[in-house]
Amino acid sequence: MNLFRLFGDLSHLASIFILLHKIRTTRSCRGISFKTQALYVAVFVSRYLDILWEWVSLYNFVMKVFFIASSCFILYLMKMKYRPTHDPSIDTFRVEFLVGPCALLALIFNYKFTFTEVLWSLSIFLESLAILPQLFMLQRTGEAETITTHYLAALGAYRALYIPNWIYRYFSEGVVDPIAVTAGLVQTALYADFFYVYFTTVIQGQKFELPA
Amino acid sequence: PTWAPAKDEL
Repeated sequence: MNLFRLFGDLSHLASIFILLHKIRTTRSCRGISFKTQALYVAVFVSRYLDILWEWVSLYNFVMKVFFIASSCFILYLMKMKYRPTHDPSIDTFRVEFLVGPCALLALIFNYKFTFTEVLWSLSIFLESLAILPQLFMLQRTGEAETITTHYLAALGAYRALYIPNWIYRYFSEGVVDPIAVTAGLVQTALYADFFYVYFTTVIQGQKFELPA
Repeated sequence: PTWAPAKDEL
């Protein structure tokens, strides 16, 4: 464990709490893509189910349980408790165009051609693109609540911080995970435009608005 | 480098 990874994980943790806080205080899941949240459930369940047969550390175990549980809880909030506040007509990204190619990639690029390893690869690829429905929705509405942008910033920072972690691990341990690194670079690149607008507006105290 | 999965990461 190094500081980059620790802060990356803490940022990921923070993003979940910011999202829960947003839903609770505004009593609404307006501006949040259900499709993206559903994809995260798929990502965490397919990747973290290894807690059933693999022990890494207490830290690793607790985090995995937390991410599975919290993502399912958010889905419950969106689908049941705050259902009327979710507008499916603006959450129109075609998820099948994303799951299909990811499944194909997972079948080709994996560390072992077994069910669990392909599932692990799939979760890595899917995570890198899972934010697309959310960003697509943002693009459509052209603006976002400040708290939602903080959520997205924390979520984007998580994988971005993993990049220096991988560089650090390359030099300190001599180990590289090409699948995770490639997907992580793609994932971070997808946030580039969002981060640009976030830093030039929200951080300066202005409202998040995309140029027309 | 060794090409290996970083399964200890989240």
